Amino acid sequence: YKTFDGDLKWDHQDVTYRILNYSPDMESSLIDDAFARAFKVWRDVTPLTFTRLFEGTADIMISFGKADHGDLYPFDGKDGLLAHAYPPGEGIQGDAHFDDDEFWTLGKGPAVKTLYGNADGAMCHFPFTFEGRSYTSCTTDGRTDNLPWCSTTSDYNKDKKFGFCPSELLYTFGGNADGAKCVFPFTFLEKEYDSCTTEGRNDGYRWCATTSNFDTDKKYGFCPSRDTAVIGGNSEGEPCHFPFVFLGKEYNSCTSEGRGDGKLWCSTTGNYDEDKKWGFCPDQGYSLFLVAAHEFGHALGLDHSSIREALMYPMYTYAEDFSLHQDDIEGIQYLYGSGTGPKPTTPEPDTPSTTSNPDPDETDSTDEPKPTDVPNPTTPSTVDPDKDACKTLKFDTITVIEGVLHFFKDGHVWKVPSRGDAGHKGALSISERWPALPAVIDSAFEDVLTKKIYFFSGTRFWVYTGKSVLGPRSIEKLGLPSSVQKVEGALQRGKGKVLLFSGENFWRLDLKTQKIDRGYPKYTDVVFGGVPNDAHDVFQYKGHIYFCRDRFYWRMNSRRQVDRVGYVKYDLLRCP
Amino acid sequence: WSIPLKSVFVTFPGDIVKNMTDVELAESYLKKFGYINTVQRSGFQSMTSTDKALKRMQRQLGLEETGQLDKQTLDAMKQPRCGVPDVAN
Repeated sequence: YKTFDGDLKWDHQDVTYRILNYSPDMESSLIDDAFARAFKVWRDVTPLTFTRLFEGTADIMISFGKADHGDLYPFDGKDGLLAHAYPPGEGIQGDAHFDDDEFWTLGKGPAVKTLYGNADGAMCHFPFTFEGRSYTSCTTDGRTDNLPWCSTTSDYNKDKKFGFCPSELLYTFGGNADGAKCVFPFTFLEKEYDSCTTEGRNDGYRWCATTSNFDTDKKYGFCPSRDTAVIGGNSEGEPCHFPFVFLGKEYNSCTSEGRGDGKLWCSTTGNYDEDKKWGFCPDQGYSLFLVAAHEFGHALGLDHSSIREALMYPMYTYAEDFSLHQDDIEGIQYLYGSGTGPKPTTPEPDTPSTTSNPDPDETDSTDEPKPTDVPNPTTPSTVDPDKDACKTLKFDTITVIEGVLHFFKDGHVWKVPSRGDAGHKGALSISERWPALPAVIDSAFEDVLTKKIYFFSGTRFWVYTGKSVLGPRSIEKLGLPSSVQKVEGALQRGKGKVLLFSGENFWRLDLKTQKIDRGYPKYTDVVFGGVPNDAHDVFQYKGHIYFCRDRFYWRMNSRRQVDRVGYVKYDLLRCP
Repeated sequence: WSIPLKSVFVTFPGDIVKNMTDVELAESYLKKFGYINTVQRSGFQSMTSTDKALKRMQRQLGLEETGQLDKQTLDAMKQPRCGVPDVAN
């Protein structure tokens, strides 16, 4: 490994980052998630923490741009240079830029996260069959409203699971229209537009008005790329037109003819020779997670490694099951020391880990493509099995929020309703509901009186009231000693008092004064006999106190007797 | 017998990537990533020979150090990569 001259590094461990804009290639939650996972790669082996900011100046400012994008190092179109980042420091130092002439994916072709429909935001499954035909991309077949959709399992007719694919007919991103969909036709500088356009901009991004007249309303947003859209060229966002004529010959698929670099391209009209409209065909793309993890290595102070298998090797290689090379670990630990947090034990798959709850009121979820058969969900879902709560051995924290049991793990949360026999729901992204929080939550509780939700991570805590947040603040402000490195459990005792557990001790916090009461800490095993004194989750649920260690729980009744020991997975998560 | 296709290269409008010869590509690569034309600490520029720059690049990227613009080296130069220079300027 190599560091930059002078061993440039951050002089603080709580590094902040901010995502300034998004690529049209992937839905924003997938991009958020890819960056969060890329930071986690480094967090897992250092004492560094990464907090996302939504305004102001962060240590690491992340942006997408094309060609000349505002610094002295322009990008070079598709392929070639993918991204760059600056070593730690003030101003542009520490920032990471990603070339938006690349096709950003999770490394294995278009990463299409669905919206609405009935698949709870799952990823499209390509190929899928519908009405006996196989589809390798989103389609408008079976619909009259021209909205592209896909199946989220391999067989729509069997499973009936579907969602809508990103398109300008569904939403926009960025801009000033809060994600409203495009309105066509719209007027811009007194000219009428029937599709997204790059007119009026010099950065090549496609946009549309979200009312019928931009000139009067000034409302606009950027258009998400459809999975079938060409990349770059002079027709970005348009679909290939097959067949097309090139140098007098007809082509029914993408071709590398006419190019010296072997890249596949197509015409976006029926005749290239006449119209000269073209773009590159969608390919596997580059894993935003892997490239971001590399760039963040630079932003933390690592230069290029000469070891081919290392993350900091300058060339891109896709790795399905990524794990940090020992060379990278030694490099980053040379700068920041080793981490106190959990060590990675399993490779990181480059798959999205978020699903969202699309608003069913906005799009009719019963408006299925073409229902024919009775649903029979036998084919596998594309939800990543590694994000399956039932395969999680140890959760970061378990707590009850709004009467619902929440299971937190590495940026994700699963929910189990307290009533009925329904199983768990998720994985949901923590950042979607509580954007200010880091990926790992050590402990959380909801104040039953004020409904404020307290989250603890390392030596910091946040307080959410609805959507507004206070923090992060140091737990030392509450009166916890500096020796406490994390709060592992929280137990509401009556109104206004909460027990905070760490190691073999617990403290009582007065929520009104926001201070630890006198007479604490106390030993956990003295007050709560019969439970492990190294429990990593402590919470109250349906009148019982639960102490969790790895996959097991110890349940204590109101007389402080352990009345049950069981599996978290089966009894609390309701796994089959 | 099929007649081999005679490839014709065209200039695509809006294409940032220009058709370059192998030597042009190598020169551009070695400059862009800091292997030649590096500024010395004393302040003046020194142009290392292309052979030396190629060797340096081959060493950095774990390739066989031939000092020649061989296929392996050219292939490496065509790979997608990070834009941060390998040799600090």
